[in-house]
Amino acid sequence: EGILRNNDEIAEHNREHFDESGLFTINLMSAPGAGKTSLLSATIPALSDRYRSLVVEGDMVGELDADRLRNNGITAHQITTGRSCHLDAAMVNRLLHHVSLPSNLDFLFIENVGNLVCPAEFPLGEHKRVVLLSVTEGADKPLKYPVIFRQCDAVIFTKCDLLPHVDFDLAKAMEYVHGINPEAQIFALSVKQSGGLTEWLQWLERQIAEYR
Amino acid sequence: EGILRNNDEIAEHNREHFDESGLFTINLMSAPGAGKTSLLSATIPALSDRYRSLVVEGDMVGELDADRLRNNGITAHQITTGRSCHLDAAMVNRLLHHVSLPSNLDFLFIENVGNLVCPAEFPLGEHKRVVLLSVTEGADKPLKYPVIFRQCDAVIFTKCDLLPHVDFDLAKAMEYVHGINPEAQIFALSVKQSGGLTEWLQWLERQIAEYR
Ligand SMILES: Nc1nc2c(ncn2[C@@H]2O[C@H](COP(=O)(O)OP(=O)(O)OP(=O)(O)O)[C@@H](O)[C@H]2O)c(=O)[nH]1
Ligand SMILES: Nc1nc2c(ncn2[C@@H]2O[C@H](COP(=O)(O)OP(=O)(O)OP(=O)(O)O)[C@@H](O)[C@H]2O)c(=O)[nH]1
Ligand SMILES: [Mg+2]
Ligand SMILES: [Mg+2]
Ligand SMILES: [Zn+2]
Ligand SMILES: [Zn+2]
Repeated sequence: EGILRNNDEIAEHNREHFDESGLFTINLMSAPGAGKTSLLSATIPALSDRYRSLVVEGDMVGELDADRLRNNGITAHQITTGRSCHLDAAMVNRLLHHVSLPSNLDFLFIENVGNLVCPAEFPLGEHKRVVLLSVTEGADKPLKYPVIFRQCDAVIFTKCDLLPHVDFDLAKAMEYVHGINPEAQIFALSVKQSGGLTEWLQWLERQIAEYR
Repeated sequence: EGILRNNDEIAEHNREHFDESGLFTINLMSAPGAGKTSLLSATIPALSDRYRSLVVEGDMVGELDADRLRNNGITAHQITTGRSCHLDAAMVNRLLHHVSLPSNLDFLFIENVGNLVCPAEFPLGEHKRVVLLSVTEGADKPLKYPVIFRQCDAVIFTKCDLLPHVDFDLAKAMEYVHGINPEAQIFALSVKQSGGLTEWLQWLERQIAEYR
């Protein structure tokens, strides 16, 4: 891959890889600690009777999140980004060329580095982009970090079990998201409340059905 | 300022400005929504009988945080960073050359862009660096985002009123911070609990006394 190739070209190349293996790929982004790993730990087992999933983790150092997932029986590959505050297409491309992806996989979830700014500028070849916003972070984040909210397919308000304890205005936050991205699908959920994932799981199933 | 000057040189130049006006400068960093603006809104009025403070806000777009502070009677200047995920020394330098800072100021608080990665690499000329970590983000953040925790003078665990509702292990989080940065001063507080800021305010007073 010549150094002249920019991120977008490499992302397209990654997309070809994903499409060859029929791998529906989702890029999960958020601020640090919004609940990406927790959501994956609940989502993948809930889908596992019908769909096989794989996770690619992006973190500056270590394999803490990948190990959390592995302890939940989920296959996870780790990309260490070093000083980079985001995954880029070349990092994902290198991984794709080094690991042999099992066939008959359905979903590939890429958990990006916790950052509400730069991941928006670096598509990885994914089919869908999902941004998590924890209700503990404040309803103003879509206004303050607009680029990542503008370029996503879905927004998930996480940790809704904490709503009684924080001053997060759900209606206003939805208004802010739709003001920036009218097409965005919005979910409000908590991994601590059973049954909280239903709409999110249904959205995933619809998306992969449309993809095929 | 030639383009050859790197960030560190410009930061030193900023430091000269701060020292000429006897302005004790603190760079506040955290993930988005950890509580920087809320902390400033409580801290500056609590110090105001003895110290005069000024805030410089760094955000991608808008003046939402600066306006929140202004509504609290706090003087705030806004730097709009555009697509940059962090403030850099040149941005602060341009501001210093454009606004005339009042004399007899004591504290300058710089609220950085919400990001646990890149602000660590761009000193602004500040005297002290403080990182906020909300107890809602998880105790593992010092391990996952080590650079910013290694290079700071103090770490503040915020939103401690929410501890009963989250699985944040305060002792373990302190261990993680001290494992990376044994010298770091650690505070655990909530802006929602009156009297919660005492130790933090005392640390600020000690720091400025040592500076003078
Ligand atoms: N109350 C509550 N806490 C949650 C929920 N989801 C996640 N958490 C907590 O939020 C913290 C962070 O969760 P993670 O899943 O590690 O977040 P993350 O987005 O993967 O974090 P990074 O990968 O470091 O950016 C942990 O302490 C979780 O227990 C939820 O639905 N409700
Ligand atoms: N329960 C509780 N909530 C808090 C506390 N401090 C801040 N918050 C809430 O946390 C959310 C974010 O607070 P901000 O002060 O805007 O955080 P910030 O770090 O300035 O955010 P950015 O500038 O966007 O990175 C808001 O909803 C606040 O009300 C606290 O001590 N306890
Ligand atoms: Mg994670
Ligand atoms: Mg703020
Ligand atoms: Zn970046
Ligand atoms: Zn950055």
